[in-house]
Parts: sequence; C-alpha cells; structure tokens
Amino acid sequence: ASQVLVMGPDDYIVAVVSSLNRPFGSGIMTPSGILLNSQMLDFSWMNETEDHSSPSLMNSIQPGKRPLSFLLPTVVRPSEGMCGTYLCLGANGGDKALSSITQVLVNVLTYNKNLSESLSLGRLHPQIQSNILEVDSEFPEEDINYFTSIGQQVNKVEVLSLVHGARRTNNFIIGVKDPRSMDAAGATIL
Amino acid sequence: AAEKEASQQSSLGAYSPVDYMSITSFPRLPEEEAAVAGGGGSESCLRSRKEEDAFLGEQETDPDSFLKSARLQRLPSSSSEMGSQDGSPLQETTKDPFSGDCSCRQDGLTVIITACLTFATGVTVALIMQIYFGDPQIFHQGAVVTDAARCTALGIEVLNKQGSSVDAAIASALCSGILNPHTAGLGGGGVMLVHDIRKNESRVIDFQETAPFNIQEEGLRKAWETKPGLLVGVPGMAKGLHEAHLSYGRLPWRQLLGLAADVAQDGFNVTHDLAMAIKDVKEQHNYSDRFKEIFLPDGQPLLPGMFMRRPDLAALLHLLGSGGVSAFYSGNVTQEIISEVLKYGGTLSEEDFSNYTVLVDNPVHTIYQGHLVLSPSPPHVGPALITALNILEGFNITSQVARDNILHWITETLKVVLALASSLGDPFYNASISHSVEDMMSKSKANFLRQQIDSQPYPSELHIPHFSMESGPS
Repeated sequence: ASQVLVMGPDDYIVAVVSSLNRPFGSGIMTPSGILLNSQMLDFSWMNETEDHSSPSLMNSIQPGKRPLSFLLPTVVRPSEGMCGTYLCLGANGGDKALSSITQVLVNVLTYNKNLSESLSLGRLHPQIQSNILEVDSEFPEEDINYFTSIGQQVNKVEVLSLVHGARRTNNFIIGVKDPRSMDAAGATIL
Repeated sequence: AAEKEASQQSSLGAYSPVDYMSITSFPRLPEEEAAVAGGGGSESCLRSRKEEDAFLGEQETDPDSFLKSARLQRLPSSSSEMGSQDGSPLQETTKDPFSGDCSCRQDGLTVIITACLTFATGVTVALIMQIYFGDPQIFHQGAVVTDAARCTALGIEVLNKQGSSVDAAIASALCSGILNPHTAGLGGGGVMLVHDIRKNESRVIDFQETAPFNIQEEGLRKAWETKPGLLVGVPGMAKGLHEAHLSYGRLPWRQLLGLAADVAQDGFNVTHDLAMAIKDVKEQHNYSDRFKEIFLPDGQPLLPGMFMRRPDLAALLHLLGSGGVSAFYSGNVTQEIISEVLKYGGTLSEEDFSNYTVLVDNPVHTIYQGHLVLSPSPPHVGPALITALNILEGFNITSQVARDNILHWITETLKVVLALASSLGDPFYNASISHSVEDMMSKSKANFLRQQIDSQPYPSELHIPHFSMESGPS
C-alpha cells in the first residue's frame, strides 16, 4: 500500500492509504500506462485455504461488493478541547498494518514516547493461522528470548510493515517517516 | 458702574492664579433665578452680585486664603445654617440643579458611550467570527509524509501554493502512483480519512475497488492464476480523489493533476522500493508486453536511482485534468481498460464503471488515554483497531510493569482483534456486520476479552474463531 499523510496550515488532517493489492496488482497494464489492481484477492474464497480456518461468508465475493480491507488511515486528537496531541498514521503490509498501528499508538499515547522513537521501535505480529509470531529486525533480542523460552515460535523478518506519521502539538507540526524505509520522506513547513 | 465692575474683575484676574470666572460662576440656584425674574427685579439682583464681588475683591491678596475664604462665604457649612442666613444670596432648594440644561449634556454622553460600546461589540464579534470562520491569517506549519521524497516535495509545493491539505494529499497520492506504480495508481483504490480540527468533524472517503457485476466465485477460484483479468476490480482512485476535491479542494482540479503530470513528464529517479519490486517479478512471465517494456527494458530490471519518464501517465493525467473523471469512467480510457481486462480473461464491463460510487461515511472511534482515535468503518478493519485499544486501555501498561506481562497482553490482544477483523466485510451486503461491529467496539466486550487474556498463561489458544484472510499463494 501507498501512504500519504498531510497536516496542513488549514487545520485539516488527511491520511490516504491506497493499494493495488499485490505488487503491480494484476500485472495488466493498459496502453495508456494504467496498472490494474488485483483486489479480488482480498475476498474470502471457498475451499481456498488449507489450514483449519474457514472462509468468511461476510467477505464472500458478490457483484458490486467491496472486499475486506486492512487499509487503516488513522487520526488521533485530544478527546476534550483543542489543545494537546494530534496524530496522523498510515501503514502498509496487509493485516500487519493493524498490529503495527496498535503498537505505535501504545508507544505514543501510553508510554508518551515521541513519534520518531515510536515509529522506529521494533514491532511484532502474531500470525493467527500458523500461530507463528513474526518480529521485525528492530525487535529487542531479550524479548525474542522471552517468547522462545515459553515455547512460542518466532520468525524474524526484515520489515513487517512501514508506518509513517505526522504529529501536531499545539502549532508545532512534524512529519516522520518510518526509518525502515529508504525512499519515504517527511517534510515540514516552518 | 460697569467700568468699575470691569476694573474689579481685571484686578482680581491679575493676581489670582485661578480663573476668576471659575469662582464667580458657581451655578445659580433656580430660586435665585426666580427671584431675579420675579419680585426683586434685575436691578436688585445685579446690585447683590456687585456687593458680593466687591466683598471678594477686598479679600487678602494671597490666592489660597482668598479661595478658602471665598468658598466659606459662598457655601454654608451645613444645610441647617443655610436657612438661618437671611442675608446670604444662597437659598435652600429642593430641586436638582443639574436636572435642567445639564440633562441635555448627559443624553449626549449616553449616546456617545452607547455608540462606542456598540462599535466595540461589533468589532469584537467580527474578530471572533474571523478567527473561527475566516482564513487563517497566520500561515503556520504544515507537514507531508509520503513513500517517496519527490511526492512529499510535491505535497509541500501544493501547500505553499495555498492549496488545502486535501489538495496536497491528492497531488501526492497521484505522484505516488507514478513513482511507486507497484503499490498504487489510477488502476487501484484506497481510502482517505479527513479530519477538520476546528470543527472536530471527520469523514471517510472510501474509493476501494468493487467486484465486477459478472464475476463468479467458481470461475475465479478455478482460473485466477491463469486469467489475471479475473482479479481486477473496478478502479476507484480517480473518482475517490475527485470526490475529495469536490468537498475539500481549494486549487483547481486541472492544476492539481497538472502538477502530478509534470512529475511524470519531467522524470524521476527509480526508488529502491520500485527497483526491488521489479526485481522480484522479473522471472514471472505473466506480465504484459507493455509492462515489460516499461519496467524491464531490454529484459533488464530498472535499478535504484535510474532516471525514467512516464509520458504516458502524464498524458493521462492531463486528460483527466481537462475532461474530469468522466474521461476515466465513461470514455476511451474505460474502453481501453475493459479491452485489456477481457484480453486477460476478466469480466469488467462499462456498466461496472458507470455504476461505481465513492462512499462517504463517518469513521469509527474510541477514546484511548484521553485521545479520540478515528479509523475507517467496515469493510475496513477500523473496528478491530478500536477494539484493540479498548482492551489495552484496561491493562496497567506502564514502564513499571514487567515487560513479559506487557508482551503477553499486546500479543494476545492482537491475536484476538485479528481474529475479529477476519469476520468483517462490506456492511452493504450484510446488515449483521453493523450490529457485530457495535458489539465488537463496546467497552463491555473489551472488558470480557481482557479478562480472558489475563486469566490464561501465554501462549494461549485463540479465544475467538477466525476466518481465512489470505487468498491464493499470497
């Protein structure tokens, strides 16, 4: 998925997450250069899975229907008044986006860490179908040791999900990219 | 006599530090005036005055003592004495001496004060309205984050041109489709969450792809690997961004698309992410010739930092800028897409394009740690995120708590909400989803799930039945 996060001088917060489903979507490209999506893969199909889980009837294919989506643009603001912390988050990585955004929110709102640190800290993602716990390269070794010591299978991967964010505290605004991304960039108007 | 009077006045004025008239022009009492006009006549009144003035003129030459004695002469020490002084020119009165001519002066002052207050109130109200409803007078900060530095710069450029935040997001999203065509583009879809800080209003603009009307599950299941056209949903990107622009745009649509088209026309450096994605698909043979021509020129994948142009996308964006989204959903572009999809075994039709609609909805929300968290409603998994936060808020997550406990809580919470997320879908096709979402996001449900997590050792079996979330080899 692709993310765009904007906190503008007009006091609007905008988060856009868009996708073609798989990389390059269906791989079909029109003569005018449009790459077409493969979004039908996000529907749940009968007899498709080999594990113990079953396809969801709620997410079955029907004409005109939208498939289940893990695109999660997220906005946070003070629950009362206008003073305080505003956040704008986006993530890629399918269902890993849900795990990643949850952990970033815990880092910022519970531990009161700054956004930059919150995005850079290691993250985990439990695979509910295989019961394997995936962790990224920034995840602390001592925490991995804890999981392995209790019998949890852990799979370490380079990147689970890229989470970008923007934060506004009163009139101070900052845009921060996930340090795991080489290409992303956050910029601020001073 | 008049000359004598004038002489007395001028001699007093010569040595007195105070204005003579200020002493002699004590307000006349109404009774005194009545006496002048009535019984005594003007002559006796004038004589009385002259006697007074003559008395004043005989006083000491020291101005202070002169003033003191003058006032003592004119003002009785008390009202009781006043009536007993028959020879005094002052008489007791029962009327307000200032109620006559002076009342006119008071009315004037009232008018002035009222006018000033009205003006000040009007100005204050206008200023307050300007603060809340007018354009910001101070151009304070803004921030843009995207997956590519060039697109971030474009977003900043739009903000600097006085474009709205949504304008910047539209331009940057289109730019992302040019620089990172493996992740997004006009052939795809997405979702936008817009929040107005001042009004505390939020909107979700859902432009996700929809299933074609002629799609059949069985056909898809059997042939999706050999017929990639079956995987294509109706693209929503162009219509979604246009809908957002209609509601929140400030710069002209044509200008926004022109800015994105310039990126495609002028060229850019291949990102690491795109190069890696091309490398990953290099060996696959089911990609179209057009695809290989652009991303695998001479059979070799593009490398990071290589310069490339996309004049085809620039022309398309200019077309959408001038012709609007109808150029995409009911024109030659539509025919082109349908033709390609049919060529690869798909089922898209003109009807799919003409019936495509963007959905505008309210986000789901919760309060976590004193903050309002907003996320898209189904078919997006926003309710699962809300549930996760509701569960986690009840745990005592602090830096003082053992790290093992926190890891256990977070991991189990994520397992639960991922399972719950798998039960979601498009609520327009199943009304029960809306009810289950309400239950899922309730605090009582979160309390129940938290107790389950806390009462079992880690790693535990899942508490919630889950559905498959993966299709095909992915």
